[in-house]
Amino acid sequence: SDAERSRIQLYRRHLVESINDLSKQ
Amino acid sequence: QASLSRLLQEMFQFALKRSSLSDQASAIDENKALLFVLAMHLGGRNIDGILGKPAVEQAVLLKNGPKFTLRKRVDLAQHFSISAFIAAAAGDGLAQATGLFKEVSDSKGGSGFSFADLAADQAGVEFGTMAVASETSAHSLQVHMARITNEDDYMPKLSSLPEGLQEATFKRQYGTTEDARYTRMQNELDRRIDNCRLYRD
Repeated sequence: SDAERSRIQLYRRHLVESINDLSKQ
Repeated sequence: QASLSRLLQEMFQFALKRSSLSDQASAIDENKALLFVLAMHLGGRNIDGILGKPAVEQAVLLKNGPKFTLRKRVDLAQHFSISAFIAAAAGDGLAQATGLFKEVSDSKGGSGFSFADLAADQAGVEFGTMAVASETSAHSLQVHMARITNEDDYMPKLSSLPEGLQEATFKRQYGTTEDARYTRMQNELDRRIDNCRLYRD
């Protein structure tokens, strides 16, 4: 569904941000 | 390399915050999305394409970003997260069977049957099951994982678990997966997983 798809997009974005943050530490 | 705990903590803090946003929010739905994204990334799959976005950011991270580990092993983090996703999406029966099938298949000329891989698979199944069993269970997983630092809380110890067993050796030592000798190993895995704080509480 659209709701699931947008939820997955949010988590994908957060995954990318989290990994970038962890890389800098 | 970095412990999977670091990434799980970041991701579950996000899930916990989103689940708390409104009374309508479902912790189960949040956990499912989290486990999907995690399994795809650790499995080396770029999902930018599926989502219709340019495949740049995640591709760079897959190539050059940190590799996440469990017990200092990248393969165990993959076993864990993929089993967790399958259990959350399709149920624990299929997830258990998939893990065991992979190890039996590995014993036929591949890397060999590994009880350590199986421990990571089965801990992942427990984790994925807890993530979607009920709203209460889904929420309590988020609360615990948002503060996670220690792999021991969700991943059993691997000491003296045999690995690299080729088919002939496996048959000699354990017979089949129906054999009492194999059942003893399975009971030992169950015992270790049940002792992890996350699944015990």
